[in-house]
Amino acid sequence: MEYTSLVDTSLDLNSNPSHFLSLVPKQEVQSNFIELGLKMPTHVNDKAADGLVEELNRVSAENKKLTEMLTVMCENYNALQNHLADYMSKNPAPSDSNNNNNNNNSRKRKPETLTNNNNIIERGNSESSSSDEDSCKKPRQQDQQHIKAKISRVCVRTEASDTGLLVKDGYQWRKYGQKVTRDNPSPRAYFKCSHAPSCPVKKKVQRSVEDQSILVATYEGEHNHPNQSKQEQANSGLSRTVATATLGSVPCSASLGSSGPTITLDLTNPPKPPTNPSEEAKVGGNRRVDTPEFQQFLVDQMASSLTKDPSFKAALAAAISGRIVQQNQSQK
Amino acid sequence: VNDKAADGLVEELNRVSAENKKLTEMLTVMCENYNALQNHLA
Repeated sequence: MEYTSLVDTSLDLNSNPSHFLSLVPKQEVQSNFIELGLKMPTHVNDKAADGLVEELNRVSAENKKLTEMLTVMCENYNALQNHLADYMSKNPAPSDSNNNNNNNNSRKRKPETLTNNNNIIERGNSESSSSDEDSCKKPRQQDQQHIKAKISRVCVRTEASDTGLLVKDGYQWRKYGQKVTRDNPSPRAYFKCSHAPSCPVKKKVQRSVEDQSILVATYEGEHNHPNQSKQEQANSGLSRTVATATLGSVPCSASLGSSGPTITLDLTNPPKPPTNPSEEAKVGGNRRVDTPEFQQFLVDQMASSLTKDPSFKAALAAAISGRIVQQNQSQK
Repeated sequence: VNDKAADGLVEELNRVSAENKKLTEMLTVMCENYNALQNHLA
């Protein structure tokens, strides 16, 4: 957009600018006054009139200079903006769309901040480019929304004697903080995936307020490295890693209760029919799960996949024995 | 008549001064825009 065409520097304020845009001799000024139907104050107060005329000439000259400067400034601005447009077209950045959004935002926002100025100024401002701050904010917000959309919670029962805050889920974690919250006497530990910063997943682990033997792990984000399948397996409920790693914890059943964006995986509840978790995990709420044929199919699939796993028996035995030991301890 | 002429002169001076002020404001805003664009490029 050409700004020189937008910037009308005359503003219709000077109805006859040619009279005063340059330093003119007194005689010429006199003739101008005659043209305007005015008479020069020649014999009453010549000195005062001369001073006024001189001041008028000075201000008019200044006016002309300002107009010239403004024109040059507009030309420079146009040149710079064309330069920017060329650069953007030659180097299309991945965040190009964000920049466009920001430009649109600035076009909407900046005129509001300068409503006191005239239209020319508003247009000039509206075309000014977006700031770096804006271009940074947008992706950050998108990232946060992305992470918030993928929050999952896993509850794992541990031994009463186990005071650690470790929930082994097949991933390597790096602890980066721990704090005590008001609502819970047990501290909350914060972990980052060992692949950070490339992997954005974070984990919070804290013991449940109601039952201190239950560890509640909250995952934020999704792993972006090959172990992702393990993570999905762990979230699906019957993860061997979780069952064996947390001695005494028995993933009797897993129920996927998705209320809002948070998925809670409860590994502490009493047993439920084994078809529920897998069918929900695999089908994700498809109506076909209601049919008995499909449920039977799922049971068969699960049974065959479990029996094929050579270490399943060992994991199951360890889990059951751990459960028995735990029950014995609690009875004593 | 002389008073009228003097008044016209003063009026004209005021008008040109007001235009001057507006031009100065426009130039200031234009400079700010130019600087913002230049910083963005940098």
